[in-house]
Amino acid sequence: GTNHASLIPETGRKKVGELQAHAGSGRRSGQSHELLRGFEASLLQMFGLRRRPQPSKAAVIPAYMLDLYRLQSGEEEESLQDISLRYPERSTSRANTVRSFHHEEHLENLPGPSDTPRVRFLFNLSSVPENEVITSAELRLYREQLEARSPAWERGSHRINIYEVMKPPPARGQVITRLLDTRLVHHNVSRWESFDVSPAVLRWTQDRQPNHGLAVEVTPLPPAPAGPGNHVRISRSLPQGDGDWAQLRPLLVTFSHDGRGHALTRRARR
Amino acid sequence: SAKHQRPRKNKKNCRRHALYVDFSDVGWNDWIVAPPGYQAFYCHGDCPFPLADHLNSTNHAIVQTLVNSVNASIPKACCVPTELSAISMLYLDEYDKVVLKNYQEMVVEGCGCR
Repeated sequence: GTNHASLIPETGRKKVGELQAHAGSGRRSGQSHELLRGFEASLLQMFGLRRRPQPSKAAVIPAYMLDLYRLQSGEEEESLQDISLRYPERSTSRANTVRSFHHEEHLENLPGPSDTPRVRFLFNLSSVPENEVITSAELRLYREQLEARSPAWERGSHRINIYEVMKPPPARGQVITRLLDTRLVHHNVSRWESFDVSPAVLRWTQDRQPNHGLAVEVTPLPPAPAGPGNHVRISRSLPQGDGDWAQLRPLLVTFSHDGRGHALTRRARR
Repeated sequence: SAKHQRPRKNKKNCRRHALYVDFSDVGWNDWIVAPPGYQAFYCHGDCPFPLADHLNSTNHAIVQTLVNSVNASIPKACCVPTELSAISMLYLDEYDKVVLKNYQEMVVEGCGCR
């Protein structure tokens, strides 16, 4: 029984209507309409929204955001989906808002020849309100454990490099990038990896520089031309369902402050 | 033994009362992911003359209550929240993006006559 375009429930609106009917005059009817509009504006301002959210059925809640909420609310660490997750004290100490973004999938391939293929991720950050200052950002990638082919191969590893794309990708030739973060990881563990991409995100938001996205490069060590490409989940795997990809796809997380209230200090459970 | 009955007038004095806000009651459960609701509490009760220490009043409220005792056209002090705390909310914004935000002054921690 609610009006889905408004934050004020239909019952509340009816109540105002009844009150104005009792009052009688048309002039009062206009006044109550104004009053409702003002109240709605206050609610939207309180939540930092431009209009009432009307989520689509396809909206996905990343498990990381739910885990962050649970940690923030003081829930037991055993209730987390990622039990290895640690609360990002440093990032949240200067932020009161955490936002998550999935990339625009249709723009992910980088053109041109390259020794090691790179995948580009373009994140649309235009929904971040102008009054919000981003203090840090991380790119989270999921990597799956690979079956051992031989003891020597099992001891091998992957290097994951994260770059900022500095100029629009050319039709041919190498793309200009700058390295943001790098990590050496072993094949035999399934877990999320978090990379600091704050310099790029701050450049796009605070310095208002164009956002050409991030590029991810995964290199097996020692080099292995075929096989371990699906170790790091940077693209959709066709045999697997959309649900799996929706939860395992790369995630950009921004930590920001809107200038109101305190930072996300973690609550102790009572 | 008989239960100890608190004097009736104390029950009416300004204090904090339970108020659970269920987001589905106000139709917000489609965009707020967590929590499903929260204890917001509210303040209600009388601010009688003379104001007791536990009613957490201001000098102004004490004087206003005194004036009310001699002139009923001046109202008594109001029972209002004097201390509030924050909650975190996980929600989908107007662009279908998932946001975790800390909202100040959402829960009444203490009430007083002001």
